Amino acid sequence: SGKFCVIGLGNFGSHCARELFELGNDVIALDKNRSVVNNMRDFVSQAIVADATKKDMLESIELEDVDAVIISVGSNISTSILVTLYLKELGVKEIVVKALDDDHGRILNQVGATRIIFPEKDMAIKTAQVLSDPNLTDFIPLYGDYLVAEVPIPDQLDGTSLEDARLKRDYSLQVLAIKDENSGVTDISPDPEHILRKGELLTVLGRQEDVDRFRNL
Amino acid sequence: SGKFCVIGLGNFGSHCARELFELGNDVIALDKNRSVVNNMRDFVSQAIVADATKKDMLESIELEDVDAVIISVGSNISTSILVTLYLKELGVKEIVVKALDDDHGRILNQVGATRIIFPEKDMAIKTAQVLSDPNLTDFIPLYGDYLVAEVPIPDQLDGTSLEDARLKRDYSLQVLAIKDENSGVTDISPDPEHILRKGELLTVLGRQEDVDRFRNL
Ligand SMILES: Nc1ncnc2c1ncn2[C@@H]1O[C@H](COP(=O)(O)OP(=O)(O)OP(=O)(O)O)[C@@H](O)[C@H]1O
Ligand SMILES: Nc1ncnc2c1ncn2[C@@H]1O[C@H](COP(=O)(O)OP(=O)(O)OP(=O)(O)O)[C@@H](O)[C@H]1O
Repeated sequence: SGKFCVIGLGNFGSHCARELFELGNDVIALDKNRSVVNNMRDFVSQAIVADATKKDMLESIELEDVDAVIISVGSNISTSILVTLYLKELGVKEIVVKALDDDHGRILNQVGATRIIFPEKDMAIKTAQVLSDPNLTDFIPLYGDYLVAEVPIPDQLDGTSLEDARLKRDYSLQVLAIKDENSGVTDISPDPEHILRKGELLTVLGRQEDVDRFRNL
Repeated sequence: SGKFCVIGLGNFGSHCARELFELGNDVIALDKNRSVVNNMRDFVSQAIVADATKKDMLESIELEDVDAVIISVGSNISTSILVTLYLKELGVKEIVVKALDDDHGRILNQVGATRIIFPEKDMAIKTAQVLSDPNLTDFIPLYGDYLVAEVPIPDQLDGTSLEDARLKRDYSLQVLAIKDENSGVTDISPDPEHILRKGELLTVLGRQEDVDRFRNL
């Protein structure tokens, strides 16, 4: 397990600090708002009330050996930029920052952030893609144009075994799971002898165009 | 393609409206702030300046046949609750709402929201999990305790073909892709004859404990 520091305990920061702590890590949580810090005391290793833009304060909490610092300090852009700059100068190797928009993200990159997070934008795009395609119950963008999607079983494969359906060879789709729509039971990494039934949903990995072609069979 | 209405054009709403439009859907974007609406005119089918809490206004924009309405109206909880209630009464079948926290989410569920989104919380948890486990370059929670993760190739499998490594039979892991760390090239749905080399990263689907066991070989 590792050691982390989370600066700014709003929605994003507080969930991040709690999750890191629950995963068994050492977590220092810091915010300038006393009541927010008090709420976190039971859920982290150390909770500190301080203004992160004071460089001497950052120096006093020994951040050299942390695995990462996560910054999410609200809508004042200059605060996150300043804090990122100081941490870079103190030698912190991984600086993760929540950005408000693309311009903010670019500046943070320049001053030393190693990873930029856009929670609203990322979730908005994913929500739009899932809503726009009713068959994508939930899709997971993997590499480039490959994705993981759920597709219904076409009529012509009803009653065929997974092995005989030759999904990889004939349709370029790798089957990850099969879900029975009625019972809701999901069979992950199914056996080749599994008989496909209409009403089941296949979770497949493949290119967007192969997924679309299969859906329109 | 479908028809959607997006109410509230902040960070989340504006990205959602644009993405839905880019995917070829009919999109009505609505906000009470005139300058925000003007910025969206080129990126949606119709942009309207209006206060969504006025029920007669919602009635005038013919929402009966939309596939979904997406609501993200900022930190005033009562606004999103009121708008959700009116849309439910107007017969809108899918109402997607961005919630501020779990309590807000519970109330929205009661008044008729069909899908609740917590962008900050979801992204915070995912960020913490990826940071906490350096080998999880990026993981994708699938069903229950199954996930998709990237793992390095252990010494004992160096030089073995994918087929002979019998990853599914001996380690309960399904290989989705193989990435060469040096060249950055990713081979999705690799051939069984692929020879595994140290320095390659395997993207696998499996249970958390099977992924951990494989990593500690
Ligand atoms: N200079 C600072 N030093 C320490 N903490 C700060 C400083 N400036 C702001 N903060 C804290 O950062 C937190 C920011 O939370 P806020 O909810 O505004 O934004 P966010 O976390 O970026 O967004 P969200 O809540 O949507 O995730 C607040 O708790 C605030 O007290
Ligand atoms: N009654 C209302 N009718 C129409 N629009 C509204 C109403 N109340 C708020 N809005 C609009 O909703 C938008 C809310 O954006 P805001 O950025 O505050 O929140 P958000 O979208 O939930 O958060 P984020 O920007 O982090 O995604 C604003 O553009 C605001 O004008």
